[in-house]
Amino acid sequence: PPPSSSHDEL
Amino acid sequence: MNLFRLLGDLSHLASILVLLHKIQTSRSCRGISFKTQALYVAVFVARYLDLFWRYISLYNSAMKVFFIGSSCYILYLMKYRYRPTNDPSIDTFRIEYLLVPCAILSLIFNYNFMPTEILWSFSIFLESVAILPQLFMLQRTGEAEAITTHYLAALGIYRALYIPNWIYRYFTEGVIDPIAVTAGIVQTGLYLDFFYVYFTKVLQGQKFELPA
Repeated sequence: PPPSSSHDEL
Repeated sequence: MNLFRLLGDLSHLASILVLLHKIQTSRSCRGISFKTQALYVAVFVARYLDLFWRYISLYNSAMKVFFIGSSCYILYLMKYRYRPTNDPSIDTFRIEYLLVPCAILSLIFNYNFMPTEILWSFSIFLESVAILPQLFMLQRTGEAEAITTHYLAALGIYRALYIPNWIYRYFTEGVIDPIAVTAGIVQTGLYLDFFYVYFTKVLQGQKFELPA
C-alpha cells in the first residue's frame, strides 16, 4: 500500500 | 478503530489519570520530570491543533481536548501549586538535544511540506523521545515510587499497543504510515529496560530499584 499519514490516530 | 488502538488510547488516558492521582494524593510531584511533561504539552499542541480544521469523530476530538487540557493542567500543578516539591536539580536532561533533531527530522520526513504537516511530523518525532528526561531522572535517582512506575508502565503499554494496531491496519485497511510506525517502534523500544524492571520487580511486590 502507498504510504499515507494516519491522521485519524491520536 | 480496532481493539489494539482502543486499549492503547485507554492506557494513555489511564496513565494521565494515574499521574494526576499521584500528584493530588501525595500533594507532590516528586519523581516526575517537568521537562518530560512540558515536552508532552508541546507534542499535544503541535499535533492536536488540527482540532480546528479536521473532524474525525467525537471520540477523537474529545481525546484531543483531554490530552491538551490535562497536560497543561499537570504543568500548572508542577509549576505553581506543588512547586516546592519539584526539584529541577535532578531534572537535568538537555531538551535541546531532542528539540533540534526532531525539528530537522520533521523538515526532511513529512507527508507534505506545509506548516501543519511539518508540525504533525515534529510532534510524532518529539513524542517518541519525550520520555527521555523522565527515564534519565529515574536512572539518576535509581528508584521510584510504585505509583510513578504505574504511570510509566501505562504510558509504555499505550505505545506498545499501537504496534499491533498498525499491523492490523496494514492487513485490514491496507494503510501504512511509515513516519508514525518508525517513531512508534523507537518510542516503544525506549521502554524495554523500564518494562523489564517493572514486570520483574514492581509487579512482584518489590520496590522499583535500578542496579547500581
